[in-house]
Amino acid sequence: LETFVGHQVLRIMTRNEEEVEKIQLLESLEHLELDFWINPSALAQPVDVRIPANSVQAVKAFLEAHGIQYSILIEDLQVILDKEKEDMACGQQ
Amino acid sequence: KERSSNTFNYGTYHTLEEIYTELDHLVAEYSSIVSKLQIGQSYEKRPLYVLKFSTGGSNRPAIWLDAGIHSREWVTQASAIWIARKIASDYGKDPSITSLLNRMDIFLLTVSNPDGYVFTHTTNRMWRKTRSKNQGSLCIGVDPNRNWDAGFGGRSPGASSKPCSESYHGPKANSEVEVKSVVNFIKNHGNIRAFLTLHSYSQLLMYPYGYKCTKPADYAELDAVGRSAANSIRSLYGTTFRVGTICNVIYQASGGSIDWSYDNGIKYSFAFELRDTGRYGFLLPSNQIIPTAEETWLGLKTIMEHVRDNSY
Repeated sequence: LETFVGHQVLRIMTRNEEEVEKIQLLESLEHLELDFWINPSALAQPVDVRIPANSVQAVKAFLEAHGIQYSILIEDLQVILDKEKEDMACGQQ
Repeated sequence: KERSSNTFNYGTYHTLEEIYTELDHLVAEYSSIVSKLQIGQSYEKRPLYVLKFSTGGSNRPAIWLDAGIHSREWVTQASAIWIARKIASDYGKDPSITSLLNRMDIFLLTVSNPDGYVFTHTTNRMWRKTRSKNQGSLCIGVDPNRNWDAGFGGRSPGASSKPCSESYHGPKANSEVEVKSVVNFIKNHGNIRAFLTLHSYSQLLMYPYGYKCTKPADYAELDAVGRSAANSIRSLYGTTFRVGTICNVIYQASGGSIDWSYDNGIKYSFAFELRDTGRYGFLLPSNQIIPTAEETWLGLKTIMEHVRDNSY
C-alpha cells in the first residue's frame, strides 16, 4: 500500500495570468511528482496540489520566491488517510 | 443472508464488494421498481453494474446518472449508493419522484471505474485513472473523463497526450472499456434524455462545452436549470455551487463525458463537482457523506423534474 507520510496539500491562490503560468511551469516539472487536485486554470479558482514529502521545501521556496500566496490545506496526508481507514473499520463493525 | 439491507451504513465509505452487495439488497427490497443490469466489464474484468429504476413500459425516455469515473473521488460513489436508496424508497411517497418514475426510467451507475476504485482501497488512495496498460509506457491508466469521443485529443490544457499524466486522454477515443461500455449502452438504448455525472470536488455545476469555449445551442436553458439546481443544493446546508460551462468554470478540457452526451443529442447534460467544504479535497470525512448526498440529491431532483416536464 502506497503511504503518503509527509505529503502536504497546498492551496495556492493565483491572482493573475502570470502566476497561473508559473504554476503551470511547476506542473511541467515531472521530477517533483506533483499531483494537482485542482489544476491551474485561467480563473481565480484556487489551485490545490499534493506535494511528496521530498519536494515540499522546494515548492514552497519557489512560491515564496515569486510572491505567490498559498496555505496548507493538509499538513500530513497520511494522518487523514489513517483516520479514514479507522472510520471505515468502525463502519464495518 | 440478511433480508433487509437497512443495516448498510451510508455514513461510511465502503469497498467495491460491499457496494455491489448493497446493490443486490436494493434490488431484493424494491424488486417492483429496481433491477440490476450488467453493461460490460472493466479492463480487469470487474462487472459494470447499472441499477434500473422503472415502473414498466418499454424503452421509456430515461435519465442516466453515474459516479466514480475518477476513482479517488470517494464521496461520489458513496453519494450514488445513498441516492439509489432514496429514489427507490421515495417512489410512492414523494409525488415528484412518483410522477417522474411513472413516465421515465432512471439508470444509475454507482461505480464507473471499479478497477481504479479497488486500487484506491488496496494500493494507492490517490489513484484517479483506469488501470489499463499503456503500450510503450511503464505508466498505467487513462483519465476516463478525457477518453470520450468529444473533441478527443484536442490541444487543451486539461487533457494530456502523456501516458504518465493524471489527465492522459488515452491512445484513441473510447479506448477504455469502461467508457466504451457506457457509450454502447446509451447508443443502444436510444432514448436517454439527460446525462448527469458526479465528480468531486470544488462545488461546481457544469454543462457543455469543455473541449471548446463556445456556448452550447441550449445555453440559456441549461444555465437557468443549472442555477435552479444550485439553489436547491444551497437550500439545505448553504453549500454554494458555481454554475457555467466547463470551459468557463474550470478550463478547456477535451474528451469529457457530458460533451459527448450533448453532441449526441442528450440536451440535459450536467457534471457536478461535489462539496469539499474547503478543507479536505478528495478526503472528505465520512461524516459528511450523508449531508453531501442529501444536498446533491436536491440538485439532481431539480434537473430531473425539469427533464420530466420538458420532453423533447
